Amino acid sequence: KGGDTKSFDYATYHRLDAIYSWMDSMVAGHPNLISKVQIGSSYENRPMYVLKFSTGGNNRPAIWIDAGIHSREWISTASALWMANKMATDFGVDPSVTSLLGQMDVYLMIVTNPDGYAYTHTNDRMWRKTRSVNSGSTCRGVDPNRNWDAGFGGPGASKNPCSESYHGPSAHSAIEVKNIVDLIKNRGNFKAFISIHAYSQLLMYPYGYTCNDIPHQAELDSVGQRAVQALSSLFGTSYRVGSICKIIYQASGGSIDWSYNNGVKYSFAFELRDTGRYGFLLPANQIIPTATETWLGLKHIMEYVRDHPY
Amino acid sequence: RKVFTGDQVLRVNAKSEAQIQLLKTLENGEVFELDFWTHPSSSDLPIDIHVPYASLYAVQKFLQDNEIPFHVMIQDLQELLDKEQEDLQRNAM
Repeated sequence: KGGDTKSFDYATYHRLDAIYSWMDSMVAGHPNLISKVQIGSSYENRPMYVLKFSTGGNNRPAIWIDAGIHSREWISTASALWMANKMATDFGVDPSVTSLLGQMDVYLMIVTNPDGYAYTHTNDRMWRKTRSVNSGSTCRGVDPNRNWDAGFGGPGASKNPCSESYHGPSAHSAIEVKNIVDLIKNRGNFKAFISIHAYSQLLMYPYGYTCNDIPHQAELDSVGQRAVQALSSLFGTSYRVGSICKIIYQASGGSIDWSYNNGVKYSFAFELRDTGRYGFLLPANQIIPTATETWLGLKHIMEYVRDHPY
Repeated sequence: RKVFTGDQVLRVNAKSEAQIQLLKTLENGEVFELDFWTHPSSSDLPIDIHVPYASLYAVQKFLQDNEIPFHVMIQDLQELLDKEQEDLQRNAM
């Protein structure tokens, strides 16, 4: 069954059922490294899976990575698929990955918004939010990156259920968000929280809900700059680094603001390719180049986290 | 399946804070049913707006009247989606 992951075409976009089937193949192909953890179900009752990379130990320090919280950002999910396979196949081969997984667990959530992702494949390619029904409105969905308990309901989020950035009725009201919050809190000992988005080519750290600097601004900026150097070394792709508020716009209720405020110092968000030819419709032939360069940036952050325990 | 025939994505390069404010009013309005792929925040960053076909003329006129520079980033959104769908089906087979 493990052979399925070798024949899997990482250079195309896949439907949700194909991705979930691929996860089983990954687990079967790497039984001593990867397990599939169901952290709950989505609003429409789809299972929400995390691939847990672990070489054992008890409650080791861990890194959280999520992709595809905004369902139309297909390159985010596609890149996460490739990177999962890369991490699995490099384990035991690349000393850095081997060392990382010898000391830490990595939780990789490839489809963070499964209802939205399925909906982009069947009904509306441009769908961004969850698919929950909003009481008193004909418009559906909550922006799951405005629903976290971090400046919830503040600037850069909308109270209008028809808006693409609707924050929802209350913090963590989106079951997709609550499932992650529960996992992070119940397990504990997460040292990094990395969220993968598209597009604009940015690497960001908190805050989004305020333009004030975080206490670790200098360190996170330095880590981010070096991660982007690593990323850019492959194809020369240009990235900007900064706080969400300062390099995009003020946005409240975001995931990495929540993780940072809950003690996960190394909280980052990537915005992958491109900078303005295709937007959310990045052609499939860009998946592997995007994933390959992103892996270098991501790996730099993970190595730094491994080497700077706190 | 929702179709986007004739819809365009415009890339807007605001030159001043005043233009950013104008774009924010456009974003907050619901008349044109615009989908801001990237948002107006500073003149350093381009703003990408998915404009439904029915609103194209009005939005382009708004930008021209206010001398806000823009160009068409995606000429016909549906054409791109059709190509993506063809690729998906071919790969699935």
